Amino acid sequence: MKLVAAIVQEYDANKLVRAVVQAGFRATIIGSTGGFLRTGNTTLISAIEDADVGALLALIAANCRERTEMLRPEIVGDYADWYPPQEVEVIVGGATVFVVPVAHFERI
Amino acid sequence: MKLVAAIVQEYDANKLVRAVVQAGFRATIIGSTGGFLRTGNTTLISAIEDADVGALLALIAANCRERTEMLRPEIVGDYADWYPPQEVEVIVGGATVFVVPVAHFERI
Amino acid sequence: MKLVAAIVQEYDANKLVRAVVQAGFRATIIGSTGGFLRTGNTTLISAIEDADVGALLALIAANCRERTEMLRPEIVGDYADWYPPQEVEVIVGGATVFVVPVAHFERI
Ligand SMILES: Nc1ncnc2c1ncn2[C@@H]1O[C@@H]2COP(=O)(O)O[C@H]3[C@@H](O)[C@H](n4cnc5c(N)ncnc54)O[C@@H]3COP(=O)(O)O[C@H]2[C@H]1O
Ligand SMILES: Nc1ncnc2c1ncn2[C@@H]1O[C@@H]2COP(=O)(O)O[C@H]3[C@@H](O)[C@H](n4cnc5c(N)ncnc54)O[C@@H]3COP(=O)(O)O[C@H]2[C@H]1O
Ligand SMILES: Nc1ncnc2c1ncn2[C@@H]1O[C@@H]2COP(=O)(O)O[C@H]3[C@@H](O)[C@H](n4cnc5c(N)ncnc54)O[C@@H]3COP(=O)(O)O[C@H]2[C@H]1O
Repeated sequence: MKLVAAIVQEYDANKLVRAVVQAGFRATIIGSTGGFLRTGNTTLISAIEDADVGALLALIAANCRERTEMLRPEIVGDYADWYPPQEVEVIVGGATVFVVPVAHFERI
Repeated sequence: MKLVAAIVQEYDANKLVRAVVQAGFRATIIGSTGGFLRTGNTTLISAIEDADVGALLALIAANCRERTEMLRPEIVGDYADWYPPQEVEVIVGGATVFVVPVAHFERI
Repeated sequence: MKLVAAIVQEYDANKLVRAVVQAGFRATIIGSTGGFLRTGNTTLISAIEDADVGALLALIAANCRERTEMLRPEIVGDYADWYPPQEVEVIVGGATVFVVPVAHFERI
């Protein structure tokens, strides 16, 4: 048994949790904050069988890999009508994952 | 030394923490969310001596075991006077517990 | 690789996180609550190379060691003009630190 902890961007968290649960894994979500940027992120923890660790890491990679996306910035107010916001290329995603040995697991 | 982490329902959390502290154990509480139901639950973590793990697991079982309870649902508003809420049988409780080895522990 | 978790007072948390990040370490902050006093505290987690554990523990000691400080209690309202608050000696700080082995670490 291992405990997998993944620190991911809030932008990817919903998609990841849905994928993890649909694959039949169990998971708990903890709100967290980055030490450097001090912005909110999400820590997902899941205690799973050793044989499933690879599948879970693959799910995290499929849903949270660092990538560039074309995003339309949210510009509010009057200007938006005159100058429609241009799409810009932004780097999103990324996950920091660590796997810790579990000495004992039980459902009470 | 081991780190015991228990994910329990908010319904049981207060009772459990009181029992853990009264037994002389130290514990920290972290608010968390279930991945499947997306409802709030409580993650309790406690670094304790190996010899105490059994006692802590017994406390968790005594306070959080999955069971059925007769609960009176909270029906507010005018109807409550005419149709007093019946007691219904509800499944509550349950705890997911994992124990992780601790390589080093200190109080600074 | 090890996972270092430090539970510190909110009073010291900002200072500690700044020092950890300035030293080039990575860290995530999780809001938590003490089981005994039920007051808010801060859990900092950092996955770091084995060789860096000593340096991180030294940073925690330098920023969170239990000590007495002379603090001026915040007395608001009219009384403050007539009776300037005396400085009092208060015990602050303290950190509970545990180090857990990491079986696998990756940035995705
Ligand atoms: N070894 C580890 N242990 C515990 N938590 C970890 C960790 N590595 C990463 N994290 C968590 O993951 C978030 C994203 O890290 P990432 O490396 O993608 O992206 C990082 C990294 O590229 C950079 N960064 C972080 N710390 C740095 C430092 N001390 N010096 C220079 N750059 C840093 O800033 C980005 C945002 O960092 P932030 O702290 O706000 O948010 C971090 C932190 O919450
Ligand atoms: N191995 C593990 N690693 C990390 N956290 C764990 C875990 N096992 C359980 N948890 C945590 O404990 C809560 C209660 O789990 P339980 O198994 O009693 O009760 C679960 C279980 O009976 C069911 N369930 C959870 N995930 C499922 C899935 N992928 N497929 C089918 N049923 C699921 O729904 C109930 C509520 O789940 P929810 O996710 O909202 O809330 C979960 C989750 O926060
Ligand atoms: N082994 C462990 N595992 C997990 N978390 C741990 C831990 N040891 C300490 N903590 C966390 O660190 C906080 C400060 O602990 P400290 O030992 O400095 O200071 C403690 C200690 O001096 C005392 N205390 C705690 N539990 C006690 C108990 N069961 N009986 C008597 N005194 C207790 O009250 C202070 C505040 O405790 P509080 O629980 O509010 O807050 C605790 C708790 O959140």
